[in-house]
Amino acid sequence: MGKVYTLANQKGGVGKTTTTINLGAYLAYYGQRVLLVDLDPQANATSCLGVDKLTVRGGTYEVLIGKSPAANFILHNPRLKLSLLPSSPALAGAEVELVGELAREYRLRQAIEPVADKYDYILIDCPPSLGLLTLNGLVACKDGMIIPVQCEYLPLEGLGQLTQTIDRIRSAVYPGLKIRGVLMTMYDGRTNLATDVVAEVRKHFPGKVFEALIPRSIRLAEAPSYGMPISNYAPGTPGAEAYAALAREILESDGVR
Amino acid sequence: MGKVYTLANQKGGVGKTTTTINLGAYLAYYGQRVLLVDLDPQANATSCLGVDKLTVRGGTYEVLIGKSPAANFILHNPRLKLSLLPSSPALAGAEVELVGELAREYRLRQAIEPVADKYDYILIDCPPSLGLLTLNGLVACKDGMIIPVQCEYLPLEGLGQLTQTIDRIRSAVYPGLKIRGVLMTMYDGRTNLATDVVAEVRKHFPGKVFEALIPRSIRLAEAPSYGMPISNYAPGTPGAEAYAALAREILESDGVR
Ligand SMILES: Nc1ncnc2c1ncn2[C@@H]1O[C@H](COP(=O)(O)OP(=O)(O)OP(=O)(O)O)[C@@H](O)[C@H]1O
Ligand SMILES: Nc1ncnc2c1ncn2[C@@H]1O[C@H](COP(=O)(O)OP(=O)(O)OP(=O)(O)O)[C@@H](O)[C@H]1O
Ligand SMILES: [Mg+2]
Ligand SMILES: [Mg+2]
Repeated sequence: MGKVYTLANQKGGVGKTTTTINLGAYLAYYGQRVLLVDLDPQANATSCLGVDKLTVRGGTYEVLIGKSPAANFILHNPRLKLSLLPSSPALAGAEVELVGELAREYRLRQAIEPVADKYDYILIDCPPSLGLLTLNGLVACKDGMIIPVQCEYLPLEGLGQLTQTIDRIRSAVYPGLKIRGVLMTMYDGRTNLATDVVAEVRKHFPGKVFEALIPRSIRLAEAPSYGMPISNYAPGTPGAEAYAALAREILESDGVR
Repeated sequence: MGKVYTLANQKGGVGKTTTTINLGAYLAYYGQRVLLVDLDPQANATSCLGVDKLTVRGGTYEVLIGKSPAANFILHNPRLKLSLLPSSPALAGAEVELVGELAREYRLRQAIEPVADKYDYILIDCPPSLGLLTLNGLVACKDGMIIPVQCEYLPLEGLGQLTQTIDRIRSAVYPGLKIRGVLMTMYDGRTNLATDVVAEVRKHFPGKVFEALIPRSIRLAEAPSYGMPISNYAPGTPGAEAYAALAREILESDGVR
């Protein structure tokens, strides 16, 4: 059975999508079978892989409302060796449509189960909120959540609210929710702000912060406009090396390498 | 009657809060009476002004669910000459609580009316989503919305979805919704990505993009940890100068200066 990790943080712009795409790409590069699930109505993960969200036949929305099994919509890119369950703007309506439904938080978890044994890693990208979509993502991550934290003050501030939400989810819907790790992103070692934030996060999450520090690198911001991960767009650059190191660190601690 | 502008963009981390605080601070610096409304459960605008969101007696949440008039909770900072209707984590529950209510989109607009004539400018900071809170913010902005756009590809990509949502709001709830302006943020002129994005946005929003370009500046990211706007924390730095220029540009085109 493969691992299922969810990328979540209600603070916007901290690197959830960038981590989903590039960690996924390097796990595939190291020979793993990888599925990415785009749970964000913005469909950023979908467009980062060069897929046009407006032409998508179906995806996460259809799966969540129970119209169709996930296998019908999973796209595969043989060159990147990555699979994707794409998002579409229709997903924005799912939160309201599911409000009254039974077991609405378990929809994604149930939808992934039939395809789970085809993959070694499933990574789920969440929107910047703590609504029903993110809740579905957190209930589905049987092996834990990965929390990207931008090395700045406001993202640091938001961690308190996130841990409260995690506690609430554990007591109400999914006692097994755990933190797989906290990832520091957009790190600029020249600034005191970044080094202070890293020290602070390490204090609050002892033993949970990944060794790999993702540096701020313009190449990471450029790659999405070419529809490819950093492993293809600019291998060997600091951003690419950092995500490769993160993939190795995760494989090692998962006992795969 | 003062002007009411809402800062909105569902893309996370584009500078909505940073613009609300620092544009607000410079409008006050130029003698305007300014109220900031924090409509984000993250309560970032509240903490940027040094207010502890966990000790707030009441704020936007109480006002939206109709418990109490806004005037009861507005905090005033005489040193900064800024007023704030603070947020609190309880606001996260408002979306679900209001789902079945009548005229749920108009709550904020109705709540602001009794205090509107005490201020020359009211700026509303929205969360990174297009849910009921942002909808309230957009129905309340009688003088238009300000759209911060980070000078990178994924924020550019999100503009299509934002304009579709604006069209939907115009036809369904608020025909008077208009765009006051688009603000380019975290601009780094040394990269082609930034200059390409600015050119692209100017093409899609002819005549709507503010002249003022907000540069990427570490001082802007540091200021929130000191609980003060850039006008107090690091006046004279490029980030401060850019927000001062934006305030002057808005005052001029509003016929105030
Ligand atoms: N390490 C990095 N260095 C430079 N730019 C980065 C880095 N990581 C992400 N970015 C850029 O920063 C912006 C925000 O990143 P991203 O969209 O991945 O964050 P997110 O948390 O998924 O955002 P949202 O909350 O909107 O879903 C994007 O333009 C992205 O290209
Ligand atoms: N011009 C700038 N230069 C450098 N850093 C900036 C600039 N503007 C904002 N920041 C920093 O970037 C991060 C994102 O900005 P901010 O929180 O204002 O965006 P937002 O759109 O309000 O985010 P959210 O979507 O989470 O509400 C913050 O850490 C902020 O301090
Ligand atoms: Mg994202
Ligand atoms: Mg904000």
